[in-house]
Amino acid sequence: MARIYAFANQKGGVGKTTTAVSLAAYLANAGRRLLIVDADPQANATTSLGVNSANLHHSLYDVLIGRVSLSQTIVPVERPQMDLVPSAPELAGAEVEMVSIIARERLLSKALQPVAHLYDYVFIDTPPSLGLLTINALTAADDGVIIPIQCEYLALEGLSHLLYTIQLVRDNLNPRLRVAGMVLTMFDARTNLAKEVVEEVRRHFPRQVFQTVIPRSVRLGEAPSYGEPILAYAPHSAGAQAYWELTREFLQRERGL
Amino acid sequence: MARIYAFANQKGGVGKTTTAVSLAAYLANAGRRLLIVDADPQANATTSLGVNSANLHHSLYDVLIGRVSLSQTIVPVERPQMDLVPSAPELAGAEVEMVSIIARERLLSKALQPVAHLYDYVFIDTPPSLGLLTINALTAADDGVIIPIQCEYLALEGLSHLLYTIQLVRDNLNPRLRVAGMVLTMFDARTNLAKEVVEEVRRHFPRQVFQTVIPRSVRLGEAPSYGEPILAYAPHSAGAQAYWELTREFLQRERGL
Ligand SMILES: Nc1ncnc2c1ncn2[C@@H]1O[C@H](COP(=O)(O)OP(=O)(O)OP(=O)(O)O)[C@@H](O)[C@H]1O
Ligand SMILES: Nc1ncnc2c1ncn2[C@@H]1O[C@H](COP(=O)(O)OP(=O)(O)OP(=O)(O)O)[C@@H](O)[C@H]1O
Ligand SMILES: [Mg+2]
Ligand SMILES: [Mg+2]
Repeated sequence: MARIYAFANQKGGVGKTTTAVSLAAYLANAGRRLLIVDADPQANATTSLGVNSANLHHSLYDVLIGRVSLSQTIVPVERPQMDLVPSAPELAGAEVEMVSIIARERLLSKALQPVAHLYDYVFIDTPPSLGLLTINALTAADDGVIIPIQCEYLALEGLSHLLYTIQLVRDNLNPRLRVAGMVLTMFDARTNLAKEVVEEVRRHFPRQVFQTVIPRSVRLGEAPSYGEPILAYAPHSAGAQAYWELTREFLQRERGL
Repeated sequence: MARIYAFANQKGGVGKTTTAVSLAAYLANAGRRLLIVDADPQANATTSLGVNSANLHHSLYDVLIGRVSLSQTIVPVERPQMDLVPSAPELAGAEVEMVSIIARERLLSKALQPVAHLYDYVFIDTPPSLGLLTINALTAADDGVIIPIQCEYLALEGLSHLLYTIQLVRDNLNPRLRVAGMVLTMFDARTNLAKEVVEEVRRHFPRQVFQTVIPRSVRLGEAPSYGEPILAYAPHSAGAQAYWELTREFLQRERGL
């Protein structure tokens, strides 16, 4: 049975997509079978895996409004052991359309049930908001949510609201939801601010935060333009090394559960 | 009568808040009267101006659900000639609550009418999504929308969808809405990718993009933690210089209209 994780943080540009795609690629490389669900209308995870949403017949949008089953949207990607449920711009309209559907928060969780057994992991990338798409991802994430946190002051501000929303989803929709981990991203060793943010997060969330800190690395910004995860694009870069270490720490944590 | 601009881009972390606050501070410093409207539930513009939303009785949320008038929420900030309509986390709930209100897209535009004459400029900061809060900002923005674009590959992806949404708002809600400018942000001169993004945007949008490019500058990341705009926190930094240049270019463009 697949372990299902959501990658969420309503603060924009903090590394949700990069972390979901990078971690997935290393796990697939280590022999796990991965399904990536792109629940962000920007379709950045879809692009980062080399898939062009304009060429597809169906996307996650069609699943949420009940037009097709999730398995009909699954496309292979250039990486072994990895599949994708792609996004498309019309997904932006789904949030308004879903408001009046019965059990609107559980649509993704239900849609995943028939296919989850085919994979070892399902990773769900989310948009930078706490709307119905992200709530659906949190409701489906039976193994928890991974929270990327950019090493910037403004990125700390929204954390308490995100944790409050996670609490609401746990109390009302998904009792299994927990914070599986916090990943510090875009760390710039040259600035004091970044060090202060790391210390602050370690002090407040000692058990949740991963030891591995992801440095700011130009290669991570370039990889999506080639449609490749960092593992394929620049495997020896600082960004790749950090995500490989994170993968090992992630697996250790899972074993320790 | 105030000139009303929205700062929008659904891609997260591209510099919407930083550009709105920085530009406003330089215009206020040049003698203009500024009102900043924080329409993002993350309340980053509120924080960046040194205001703690936890200490406030009202926020933009109370205005949109019709509980108070906009003028009752206006707070002064530490900068001369600048006022703020603060945000608060409950604003995140406004989007769902507004769905069934008549003329829900015009709520902000209507709320601004009684106070706009008190200011030279109204700047509206928006969340990283194209939901009802951003649609309200675009509907209110009679003088246009300023689009910050991060010099990263993924930041280019969502541009066509943003321009399509602007077109929809212009056709159905605000015939005056235009793209007043595109600001290239977080430019890192050490990477080819950044140069390629600048060339790409200049090629596709020669008339809209500002000549001034904002460099990646640590001071811009630090300023919000002191609750000060860059003009006050680090006026001689590369980031401050660039936003001062952008302000002059912005004023030139307005004169040329
Ligand atoms: N460690 C890093 N170093 C440098 N650049 C990075 C790093 N991680 C991500 N990036 C780049 O920074 C930008 C933001 O990252 P990403 O898109 O993964 O964030 P996100 O949280 O998914 O954004 P959104 O909120 O828009 O969904 C992207 O252009 C990405 O390529
Ligand atoms: N030119 C710059 N150089 C370095 N850091 C910057 C620059 N501009 C903004 N920042 C920092 O980068 C982060 C993202 O910027 P900002 O919050 O302004 O983006 P945004 O588009 O408003 O984000 P969101 O989508 O979450 O609203 C912030 O921590 C900010 O302080
Ligand atoms: Mg993303
Ligand atoms: Mg912002």
